[in-house]
Amino acid sequence: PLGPIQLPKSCLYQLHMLEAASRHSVHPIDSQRLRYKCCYVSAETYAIVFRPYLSPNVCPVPSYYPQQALPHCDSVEFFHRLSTETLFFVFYFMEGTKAQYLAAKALKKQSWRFHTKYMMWFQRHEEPKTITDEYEQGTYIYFDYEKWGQRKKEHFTFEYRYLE
Amino acid sequence: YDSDPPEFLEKTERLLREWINLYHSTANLNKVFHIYVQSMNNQGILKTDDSITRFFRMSTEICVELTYRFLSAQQNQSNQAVVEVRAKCFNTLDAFAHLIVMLVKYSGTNAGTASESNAKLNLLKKVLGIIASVVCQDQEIRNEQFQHLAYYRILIILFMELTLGTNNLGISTSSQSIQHQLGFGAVGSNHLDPSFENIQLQVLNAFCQTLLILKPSKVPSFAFAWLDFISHRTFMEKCLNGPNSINAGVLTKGWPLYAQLLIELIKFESPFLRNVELPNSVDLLYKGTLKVLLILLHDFPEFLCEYCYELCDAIPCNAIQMRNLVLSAFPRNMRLPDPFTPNLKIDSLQEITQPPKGSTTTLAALANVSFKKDLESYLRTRSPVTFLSELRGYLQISAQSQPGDSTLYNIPLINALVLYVGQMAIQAINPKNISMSSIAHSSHMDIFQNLAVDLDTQGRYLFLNAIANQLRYPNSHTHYFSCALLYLFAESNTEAIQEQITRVLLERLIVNRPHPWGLLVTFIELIKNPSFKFWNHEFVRCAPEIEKLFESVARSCM
Amino acid sequence: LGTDLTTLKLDLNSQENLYSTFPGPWSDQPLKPHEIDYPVPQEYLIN
Repeated sequence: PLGPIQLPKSCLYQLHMLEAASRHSVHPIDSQRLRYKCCYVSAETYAIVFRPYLSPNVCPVPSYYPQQALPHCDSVEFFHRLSTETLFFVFYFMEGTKAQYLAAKALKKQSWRFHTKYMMWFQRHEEPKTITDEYEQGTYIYFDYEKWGQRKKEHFTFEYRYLE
Repeated sequence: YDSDPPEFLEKTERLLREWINLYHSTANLNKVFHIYVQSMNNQGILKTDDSITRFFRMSTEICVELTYRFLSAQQNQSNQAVVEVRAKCFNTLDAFAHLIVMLVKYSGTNAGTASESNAKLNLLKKVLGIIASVVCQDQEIRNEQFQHLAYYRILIILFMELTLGTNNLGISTSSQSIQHQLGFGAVGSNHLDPSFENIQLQVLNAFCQTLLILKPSKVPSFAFAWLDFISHRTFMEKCLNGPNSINAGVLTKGWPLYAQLLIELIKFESPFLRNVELPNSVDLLYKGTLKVLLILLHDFPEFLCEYCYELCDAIPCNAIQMRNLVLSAFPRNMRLPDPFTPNLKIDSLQEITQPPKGSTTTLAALANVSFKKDLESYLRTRSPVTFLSELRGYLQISAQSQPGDSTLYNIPLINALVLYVGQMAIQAINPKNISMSSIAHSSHMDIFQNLAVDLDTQGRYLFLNAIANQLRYPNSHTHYFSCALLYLFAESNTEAIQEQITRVLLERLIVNRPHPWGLLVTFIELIKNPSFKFWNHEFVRCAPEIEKLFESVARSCM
Repeated sequence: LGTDLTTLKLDLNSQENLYSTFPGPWSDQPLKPHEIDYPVPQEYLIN
């Protein structure tokens, strides 16, 4: 029963500007932080799992890579199924994001522990030789980001105070 | 700005370029920041309020110009090109935004004091105000060529950095003496955050005020970025999920700020939504708004419950789906019985005696109307007897006040009147006793029946809409107004009123989901309860598809 | 009348909240973990 209304002049002006603005659409990355470090490395495994994540510089990958995000890839269960190396990759290159958080959770589930003082992840490889209330000494595996692989270290001193 | 001294522009450009280089080349900005501030001071930038204002305005304009240049040089619209150009722009924009962040975070002396917090807040407000004024001026100058990117980027980065609470820049304070000398705070490594933590609400408010300055009705060219901003996860988090979130039983302080922005957006769209054909750009904005409302319905239903009245006042009558969406919200801890359950006894529901949230705050529209006193006296004593005949006049507005709009009534006033009379009726009856018989023969129902009879078609449509807006989740208002609407149907002596009641309900039902619970149970009661003789009316058969629709609904609930 | 709101690409049946992965009104792909800021422990910010 109200019938149409005739747009007043002010509305016509607004509409005119709105039409023009709609030609310069807002892009999702306009409101996302740029993550430089994340973008310049595109290891095979990473590309297989997270292809759509590459922004803003989209790296060309072979067409047979998955083109869409894998379902449920933002769930903890999904991260639990990723390989250790992939988890370290995500942890290292997606800092400050939920992906890093989920990767950390998954690594802990694989009994990796983050050592704040040495900025590294390590895993106890065998029973420690000596344990005091200060530290324990034993053999550990830690992930070497430089060589991108795991290394074993003998008699590594593990200090409780820094255990997260 | 013609009084801008040329050398000042030169200084600004040089300082800005210097900062951008520092920003991209230094691992720990903290070490160099105080030296940079020193050079700003040496250049006289921090000397007076004017010079600070001029520096920020010029810096903003320089960043904006650069962005336009990059955008105009963009070769094509492929996603890759779009992303690459933006990355280039963000190099400069992000650096400038982070300069503002650091200046704001470092401003003020006497760590932890109110004066320090005020200094931070004042600088932030100043800068936000400067950016907003550059936006407005840019829209006037560039008109259709205006682009949101530079402004939106600076504002959203500022917001993310200044409201995240964690110190993402790895800032730790050292060389305290220089900072102290410059009037910048200089205490232990955490001094930045605590003093900033306690002004988070003011920071949020400062951004909301800036968004109000840039609201779509003022800066339509910025409308899409504006909606993107208020739907950004960090903004929604801060406004709607703040420290006092509903879970603690206390409304979060950001809610009124967010509600105001949302209502401004709907008010902007309203005139366009009043016409059936939406221009593409309006349709785009409208769809975006529906998405935001859907997220609110899913994540923050209590927010929609709280502000449903103001939102309904702003939503145009024929944006039925949008209004249904708002009215469909119900508190998360509430379980709604299936409205199609046979023999559903609404009055046996426990929630039915409770009033809905937010109803106490919304009667501003009635607060200072001329007839308030007469209204209250009539409700109490059914006098003055002339009140009923004068009521229609009170609700009408002159055609001149809304040129081009054929609505002759003050819709928020009608909404407020209906809500108020209903509330008074519920108080008089006692929520436990609401029924078709208890609501009858009262001064409240007199007013409703008078409006149903005395108003013309348009007025009655708005009046019935005001009642239908109360049909929401199980609560005392839904129950009362459901009975009231059915009572008006049963007691009306002209079929036109019964038909219009049916139409008002029907138009809310035939639109795509969601449908408010109270609407469904009311309509089902109307067609199911033989006392209303619904099927005896001619208008039920006014068109084959309408008849079919009635029958299908009837089948599903009988 | 109106639109089928399920076509607006929001997972209305999700148990999780929608706003934290909402990419903005004009994009249909919910944000993925690597696009979402997260308050991870300070030590995690290695780069």
